[in-house]
Amino acid sequence: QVRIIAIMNQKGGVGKTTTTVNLGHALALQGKQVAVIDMDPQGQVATSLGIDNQQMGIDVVLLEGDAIDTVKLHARDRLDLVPAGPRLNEFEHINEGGVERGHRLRKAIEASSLSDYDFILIDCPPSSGLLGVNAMFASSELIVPVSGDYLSLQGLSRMMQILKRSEEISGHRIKLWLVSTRMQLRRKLTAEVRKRVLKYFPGRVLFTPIRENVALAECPSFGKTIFDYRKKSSGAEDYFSLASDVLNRRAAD
Amino acid sequence: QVRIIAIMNQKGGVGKTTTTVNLGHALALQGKQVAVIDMDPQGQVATSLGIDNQQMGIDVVLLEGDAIDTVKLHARDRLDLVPAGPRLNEFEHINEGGVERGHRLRKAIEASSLSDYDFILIDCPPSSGLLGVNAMFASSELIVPVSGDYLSLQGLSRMMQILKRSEEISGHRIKLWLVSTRMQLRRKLTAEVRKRVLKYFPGRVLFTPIRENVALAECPSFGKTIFDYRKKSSGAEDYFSLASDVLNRRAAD
Ligand SMILES: Nc1ncnc2c1ncn2[C@@H]1O[C@H](COP(=O)(O)OP(=O)(O)OP(=O)(O)O)[C@@H](O)[C@H]1O
Ligand SMILES: Nc1ncnc2c1ncn2[C@@H]1O[C@H](COP(=O)(O)OP(=O)(O)OP(=O)(O)O)[C@@H](O)[C@H]1O
Ligand SMILES: [Mg+2]
Ligand SMILES: [Mg+2]
Repeated sequence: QVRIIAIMNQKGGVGKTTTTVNLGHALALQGKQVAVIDMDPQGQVATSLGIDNQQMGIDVVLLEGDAIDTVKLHARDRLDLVPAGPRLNEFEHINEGGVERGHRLRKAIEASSLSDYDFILIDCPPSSGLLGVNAMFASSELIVPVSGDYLSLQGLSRMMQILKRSEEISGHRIKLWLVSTRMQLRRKLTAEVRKRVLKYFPGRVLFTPIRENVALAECPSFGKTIFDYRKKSSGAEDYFSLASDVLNRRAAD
Repeated sequence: QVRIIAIMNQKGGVGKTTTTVNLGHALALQGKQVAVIDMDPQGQVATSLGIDNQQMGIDVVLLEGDAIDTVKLHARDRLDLVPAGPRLNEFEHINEGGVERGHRLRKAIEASSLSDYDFILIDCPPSSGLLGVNAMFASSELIVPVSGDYLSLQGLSRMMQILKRSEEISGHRIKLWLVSTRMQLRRKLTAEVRKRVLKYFPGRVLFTPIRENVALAECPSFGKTIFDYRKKSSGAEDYFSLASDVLNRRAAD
């Protein structure tokens, strides 16, 4: 049974794309068959994997009804990519289609080879429109990255409202996970933010905090994941450990 | 003649809100009459100024045609706020109105007391929809914050496409400025990103780079600007200097 996980937070720059790419690769390195789908018109998942981000992808699946398997690309061993494609932004602004608009991604995945995978990770844009709704309706789980600063913490209440509304509309419950990202452990603020997240979301915060690590900011410029770029970095260690948290559904106390 | 400046980048977490709040306060401290308008449904400008972000604001101006002066709040000496308001997200998804939808903010500002101010700064969401279009059509200048990492640099090409398309549609030219934010000067990556931004945008990069400074990440949690919170920090120094760059239109070579 495939686990479909949306990586989402309407707060910008918290590490959604970094988590999608590196958690995806870590799960593949642990022997799982993984697909990552880029639902963000910025198309930075492809860039981070060293793949041209102008190729057609999920945009033509959602706009034209093309099959996912016609746009699926090989990225690494056991890791495939469905890129954003250059026209994804158009889908955010379509008006026709009514309720059916929200279920296109779910239906396209069900009709594709991806439903036989172990994991599907979906990178989401920093907004709360139709792209995010499609990701939520297609997913059974949600990982919300929260970076170690106050505005990211404050933005969580809005994120929870968006999640609750989506569950009410679709009648479809999504299991929530949070992950601490960009943690500068020497900073008092970081420790305070993690403490508050653990307090507000007991049993839902994945065990491994992701530390701030310059290699994670550098590797996308080479089109490499952290595991291609620097296996012995703290970034590689943390995302490998996060993958086993996800596999074992291991939360911090 | 009021200078209306949109602070915009569809890339998330690059310091748009931090720049709007602290540049706004710095300009006020240098004797200018300033208003900040929050066009991001996250409503974090109000939070950063210690003001309740559930009050009505620009949302009812855009949705109901209310006058800006009825929702304008006093924030600091010579610094007023028009908050986002809790319903701003609704405006992003309206369908009726055609071309007129894009000009509501401009018209509301022209009919308000804000047109007698020295500066109006407009914080934008990390997306490219109707809210961003309204901000661009209302502005004569644009400041694009670029943080010291590769994905922020890579996102610039898309930001420039959005700007070009908006200028073509509206026939209205906007003067472009960029500012380097979250610069960790010890990191090689940061220096490389700043070098490339200077190369691609000669004469358009504001002189002062904003250094990474934990006080800038802490102060929003107290509802304070950097000048309320820690006047002698590098964050306060940098934003004060950025304000005089903006006043003198001073770019780096
Ligand atoms: N743990 C980390 N250590 C260092 N840098 C990081 C870390 N996580 C993310 N970054 C860097 O921070 C920036 C923002 O991360 P990323 O782009 O993944 O966030 P995002 O939430 O996907 O942003 P957006 O909201 O624009 O989609 C990137 O340049 C990335 O390289
Ligand atoms: N120079 C800096 N030094 C340290 N922290 C900073 C700096 N600039 C911004 N930050 C922190 O980085 C985070 C992101 O900044 P901010 O929220 O202003 O970005 P944004 O572009 O407005 O994000 P969004 O795309 O979600 O609107 C915030 O928590 C902020 O406090
Ligand atoms: Mg992203
Ligand atoms: Mg912001």
